[in-house]
Amino acid sequence: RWSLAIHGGAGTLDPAQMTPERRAEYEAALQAALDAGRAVLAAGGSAMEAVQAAILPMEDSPLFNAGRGAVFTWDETNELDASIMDGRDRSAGAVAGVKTVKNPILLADRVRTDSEHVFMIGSGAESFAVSKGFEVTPPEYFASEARLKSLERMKADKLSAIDVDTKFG
Amino acid sequence: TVGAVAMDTQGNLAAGTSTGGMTGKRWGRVGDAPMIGAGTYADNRACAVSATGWGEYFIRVGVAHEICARLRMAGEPGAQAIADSVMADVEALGGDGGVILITPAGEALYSFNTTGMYRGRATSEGVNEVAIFGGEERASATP
Repeated sequence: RWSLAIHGGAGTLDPAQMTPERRAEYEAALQAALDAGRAVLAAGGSAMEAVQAAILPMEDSPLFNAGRGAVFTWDETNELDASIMDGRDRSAGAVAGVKTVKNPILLADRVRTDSEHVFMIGSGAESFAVSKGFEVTPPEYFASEARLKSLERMKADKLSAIDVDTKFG
Repeated sequence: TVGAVAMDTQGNLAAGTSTGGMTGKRWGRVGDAPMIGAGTYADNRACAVSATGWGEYFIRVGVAHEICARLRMAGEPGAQAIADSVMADVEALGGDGGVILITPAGEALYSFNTTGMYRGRATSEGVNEVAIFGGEERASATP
């Protein structure tokens, strides 16, 4: 037996803003992530491998607030956070505030498997990534027009982050 | 925020979460997603959890670990009630969001106190579904 569950964010959603086309796009992206994790488990792969396989397509999609689709900070940068944990031995890895790593979930796992630490942040986490052979991803990769507009609207309307994020994903 | 939880054919559990944070965040703000115990937790004795939502509240409740700890004490039949109860704690403090979890029996559950959560689940028994809003028809059929 195996099981898998995924999420791509939650929050206050307005069904009126979700066009059929947009909805189909999200559902297809969720299904692709689910399929990636399912393929690992169905082939006898580990839960740890399946979790990463499911998260990677969502980090690579501009639809979700992670990896490529990350929202902007106040200073118009994209900062990424991730964590991962293995139920077998409760080994865990986490990173926060990294700006140059394409897939933070892989870096979090590297912290888990290849360091004596659990949590690394900012430039230190990025240096660790480089030392482990991760490519440096330029900021343009994470900078999407739609997310920048959300930030500009937030600043122009003096909204809070909570107001402008129609959902947390 | 995105996340995944899984149980493999060996019965082992895992959880992961990844996020870009909140629009316009300042001062090095960090939410629950990278915090082991708040946004992510996995323990073969209890469950695997990944959370998404208003991080400040998920951190204060210690959502992922709290669900696992209660489940370890109470046992699996109450998993949905435990997850709902912890999410009610989050709501009582003023936060919202949701969690996905997998129990050692392979039960894949959701709990969220918002109008929607982008989510999906699949099992070796043939469950295969994705959904976005609460209380909606499923986007794909579950046998």
